[in-house]
Amino acid sequence: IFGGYATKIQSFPWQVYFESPRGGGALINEYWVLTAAHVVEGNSDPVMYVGSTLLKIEQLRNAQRLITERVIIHPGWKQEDDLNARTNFDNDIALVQLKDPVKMGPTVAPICLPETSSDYNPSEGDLGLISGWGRTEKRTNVIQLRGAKLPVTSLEKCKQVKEENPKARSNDYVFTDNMICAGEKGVDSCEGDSGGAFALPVPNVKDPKFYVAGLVSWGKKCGTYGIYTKVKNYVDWILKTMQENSGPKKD
Amino acid sequence: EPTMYGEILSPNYPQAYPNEVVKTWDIEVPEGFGIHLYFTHLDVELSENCAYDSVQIISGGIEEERLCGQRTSKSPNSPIVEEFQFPYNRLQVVFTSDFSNEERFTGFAAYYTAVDVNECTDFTDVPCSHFCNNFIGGYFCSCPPEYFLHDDMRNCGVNCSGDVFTALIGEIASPNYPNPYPENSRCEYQIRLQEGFRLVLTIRREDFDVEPADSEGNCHDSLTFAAKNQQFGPYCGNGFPGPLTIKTQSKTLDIVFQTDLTGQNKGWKLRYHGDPIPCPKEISANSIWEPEKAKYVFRDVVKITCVDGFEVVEGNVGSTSFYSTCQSNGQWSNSRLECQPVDCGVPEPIENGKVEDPEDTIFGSVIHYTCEEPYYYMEQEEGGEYHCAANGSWVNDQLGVELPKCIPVCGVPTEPFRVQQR
Repeated sequence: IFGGYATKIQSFPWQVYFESPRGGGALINEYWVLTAAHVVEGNSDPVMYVGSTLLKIEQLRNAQRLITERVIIHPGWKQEDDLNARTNFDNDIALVQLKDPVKMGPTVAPICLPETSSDYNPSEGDLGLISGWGRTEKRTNVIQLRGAKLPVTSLEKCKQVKEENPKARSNDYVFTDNMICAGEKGVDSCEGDSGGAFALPVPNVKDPKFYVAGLVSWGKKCGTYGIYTKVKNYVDWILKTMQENSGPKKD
Repeated sequence: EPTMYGEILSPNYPQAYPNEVVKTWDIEVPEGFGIHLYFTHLDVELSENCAYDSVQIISGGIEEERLCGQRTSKSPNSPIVEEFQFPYNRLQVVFTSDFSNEERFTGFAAYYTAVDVNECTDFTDVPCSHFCNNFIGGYFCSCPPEYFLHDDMRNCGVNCSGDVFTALIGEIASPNYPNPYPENSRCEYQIRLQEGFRLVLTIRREDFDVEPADSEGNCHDSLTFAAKNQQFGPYCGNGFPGPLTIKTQSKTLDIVFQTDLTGQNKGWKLRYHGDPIPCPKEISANSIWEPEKAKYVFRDVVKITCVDGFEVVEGNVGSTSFYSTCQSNGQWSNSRLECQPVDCGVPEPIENGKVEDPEDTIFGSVIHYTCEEPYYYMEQEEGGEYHCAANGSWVNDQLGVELPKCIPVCGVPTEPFRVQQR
């Protein structure tokens, strides 16, 4: 997280820690974690934890370890051999089904899914929250969870960011309606935060309540604007996938 | 040893008998014979009432004759001066003399012979109830057709005993009814009904005509009923003197009809039937009996259906109804079964919630499920109230028997994220 602050898991109880590769995810109910496709690509059994602010061994020992039942990557996600040369992050979304239900509490809670009404269409200027243990201005990764508040902005802003990746040309990057651009100067998500939730306040409710508007996906340069998978476009797929895989487990 | 004949001579006969003599002869002839005792010579001192010297003839301890004086034959062709006939086979003859026989009386010479006795006519008491047949040395009794001679060999009766009635309804009458019943008989009948019935007798007054009681109220002919620990009668007279309906508490009855030698009445006729034993009608607010009757009796079968919320439990199996049969002992079968409130048992636990410990778990009880707030909420807005239903399940108005679900509350952080001001 660039431009963020150290925080506690109680502020982001839906935050899931993916150990390798380091990444994030969003707990959406007792059995399902939403994350970015590129986090679980090639990893059918990711190691995950919830409920811990710190990534110290003793803390993780007390946290809940999540055991994977299956990983389901969105069918629209295109596999590529050279991960560093990827320029197309369209449909960067995946579901991880858990073997056992997650026990909720003060440090563990799901984040809401967006509803279908237009109230859940992210608009420029809407302020959202991101969190993660990814790279900061000073460190490759951090032990304590960090969070940041950042606005939704136009996709154009993201397109205009100067490319840093030598392996990719600026014009090669694919921008689609499945993406949200968010951030402001110095406030951004970065490597290691992928898959985490970009949380917007649920409209028309009094108490603070958040839904997962986006998932940390990619960006040309950390600390500028970042691209987030627009979850609203995948709600039908998410619900359908969960329903199809909610039958009795085979032991 | 009994003999058929014999001679008795006074002491010193034919010389003068001695003074102060008492001599006794015990005469015995065979059974069935009488004794013909006759004197061919009698010469004993005469005195008033034969007080000095005498010949006594004693039978059965009773002095039959006392003789003294002189006798001469009344018939020139017969030597017999005195003779007696006794219908008994034993006699005692006693000769007595006092202190003086100065005139030298010679005493007596007597003879006895066994003579046949006509038992049929010689005695006041008739020896046979019907026909008497005399023969030399005895007699025998005989009976009219269809009668038989009792073991006493004197009385005739009819063979009227032994009938056992087992049908639930029946009619019994005295022999020959309505013609005169036989005399000197004892008719024993038995009614033996199966378990579960009690005998009821019905006798119409006009169906009863038995020799009336004597002046002391004794019935010589009588009809008597004997049930378990109960006796009815003896009854006699013209017209039944007892109750027209006799309700016994027994499934068995012995009937005895006793007649004597006399009487020529027509007898009696009765009807009987088995009254099934009743079973109590047990009123219960928790059950319905089918069919419903004012009275239930032996062999009645009822279906007892528990009302809603009640069940009958046999072993580990619960059901809503059972059958009960009125038994022969007046008790219902399956009487230990009863409709009791359905017990829904301990409610099942739910994930991420709990159910309060119920005060009771029977029909109508209410329990509440709650979720672990604030992290879970109940999926159904109406809440987790369940009541114990008639089918033994905890039922929610919305969900039925389905358990409530506790759903994680989404999107609410415990501590809001605070942006630190720079």
